[in-house]
Amino acid sequence: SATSQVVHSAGRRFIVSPVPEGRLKDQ
Amino acid sequence: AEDTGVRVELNEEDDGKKSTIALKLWVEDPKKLKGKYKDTGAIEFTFNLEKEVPEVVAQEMVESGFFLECDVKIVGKSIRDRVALIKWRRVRTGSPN
Repeated sequence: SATSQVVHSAGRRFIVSPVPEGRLKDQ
Repeated sequence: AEDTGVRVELNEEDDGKKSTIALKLWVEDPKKLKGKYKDTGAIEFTFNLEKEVPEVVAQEMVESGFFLECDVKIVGKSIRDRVALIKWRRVRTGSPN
């Protein structure tokens, strides 16, 4: 699965990954 | 906790001891956000239960381009609610700290 990473200037690392299956409300 | 449209879950098993835990946040209901939300997926990050402030992490998410400034409060509240629940569970189960 596709993941990407964003590092904030304060040093915190955010990893972006797909939303868990079935965890989105209908839009 | 209030349904903010932003979901925050543990991203690892909580052993009740670690001060830094892995969390995962994603938007469940974009209609509850004030700003336009671009669907980036789930955001995984670590949070120190003793030292960190949810609203600061929310601000960092805004600065990183995940959310707009107008939604910083709702993101901060979502993280705060989850952190409060984790702390409450730890107290209830008699974990140290």
